[in-house]
Amino acid sequence: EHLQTQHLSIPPGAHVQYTFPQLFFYKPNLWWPNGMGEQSLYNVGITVDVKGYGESDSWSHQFGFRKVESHIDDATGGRLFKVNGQPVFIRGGNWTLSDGLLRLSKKRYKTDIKFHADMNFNMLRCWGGGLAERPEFYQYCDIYGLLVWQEFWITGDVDGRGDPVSNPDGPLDHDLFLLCARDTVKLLRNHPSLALWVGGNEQIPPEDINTALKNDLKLHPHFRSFNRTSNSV
Amino acid sequence: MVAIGKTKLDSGWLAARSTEVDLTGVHLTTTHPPTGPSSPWIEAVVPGTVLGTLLKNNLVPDPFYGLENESIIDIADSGREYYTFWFCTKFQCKVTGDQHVDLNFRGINYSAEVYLNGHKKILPKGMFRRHSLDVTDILHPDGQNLLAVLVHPPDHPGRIPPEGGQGGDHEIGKDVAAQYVEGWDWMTPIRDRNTGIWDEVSISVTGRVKIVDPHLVSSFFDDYKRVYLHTTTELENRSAWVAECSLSIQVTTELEGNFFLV
Repeated sequence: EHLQTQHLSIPPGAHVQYTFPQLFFYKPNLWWPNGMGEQSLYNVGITVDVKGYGESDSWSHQFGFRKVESHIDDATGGRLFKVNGQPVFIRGGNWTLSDGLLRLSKKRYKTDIKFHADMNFNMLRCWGGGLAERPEFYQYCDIYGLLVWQEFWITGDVDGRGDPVSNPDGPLDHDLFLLCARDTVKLLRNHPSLALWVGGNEQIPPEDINTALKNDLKLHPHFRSFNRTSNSV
Repeated sequence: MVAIGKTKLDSGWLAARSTEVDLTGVHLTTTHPPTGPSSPWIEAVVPGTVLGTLLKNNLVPDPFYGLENESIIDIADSGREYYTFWFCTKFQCKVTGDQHVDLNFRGINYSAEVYLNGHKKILPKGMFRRHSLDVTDILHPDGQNLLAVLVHPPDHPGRIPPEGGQGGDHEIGKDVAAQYVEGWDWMTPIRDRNTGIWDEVSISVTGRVKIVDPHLVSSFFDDYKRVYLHTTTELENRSAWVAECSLSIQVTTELEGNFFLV
């Protein structure tokens, strides 16, 4: 087990950001996509105790050690993926959503996602006209090894390319779009199956939104030096 | 002392069409709470949408059978009020000492007003954003809390042209919401545009300091033999005093087979 405790004082009413000293692992079990190895998952738990008052809050999440890289191949124009340094032949399926009336359930997600894994898929593409899928969706993609390509809420038909051409500048409220995008990233970013954020379906988001997304989703400089990942738009 | 942690509110909800309820949210969460599934109140599915609740109560045919969807009035014809619904429930929660309670909505489509024990809060627009309200000071002293949520549809529900088409008249694209709801080549239009409390509702109890949105990043060296886990988290001290904290992180692996950790 890896256990580390730090002490810090938080001023009254303050909202602070804290980074633990990095935890070292020697040859941890890696997380692999379906068909390439085990989907090893670790449980990461964080607790905060306040002196004199006991435990104040706790949080836990399943985490997989994996490095996802991707780039556009000059020869074919297609996007090539690597996981943990190994090239992956992507067998991807389109995912619009579990149920048109949003009757979303863990049981349904587990069944649908295991079905795709059993069909030997290793990626699900969450289409931009549907949902930012839910943590329960990602949890089963983590378990069954399905990489996820998650689009934001822009589609070619509705945003500037359809017939009739409509919403050439996307949604009316760009700040609201970015607020929702940022909150969605915070909700989903710790899932090992999340492989790629994509601006939209068959359409590039409006310039200001696309630039902001690219900027927000760049990996923090602290990590960029040694861990180029494809979690970019 | 209530246990630290999250409790989902996913049962005992009632719903009613806003135009059929003369009471305000203050009435509904103080003197006149709905007592049960008696008109205009029906049992509600939460998380879920208005149409999901109407279908559960057999008040509309199943839109995914045959041409049944044609017999459900579309929001473009009914107007937004017709699919603007109240969702009510009650929950037991009584905190002591320096505990804090948040009321969390993981997804509302498209905006809402929340009433808790007669106090009103606004949930701003946007289908893909979480809402977390610190309700510590408005919990009922006896622990029995009344909650009412008035959910409004997207601002631009659009109208489905006679010829249909991908995304209908594309009006839904003006909002930050799922666009398939105006219909697509694979999907019939969703009559309420998925208005509702479409994702998890919960209450979470913490002490003075709250953990917010930790971020886990791993870095790899020496051909994946040397690996680091970098963890950043936001922390919020909701008290009026300095909080001397011990912050712990623990990483354990799932035990395979019938191995047990002693």
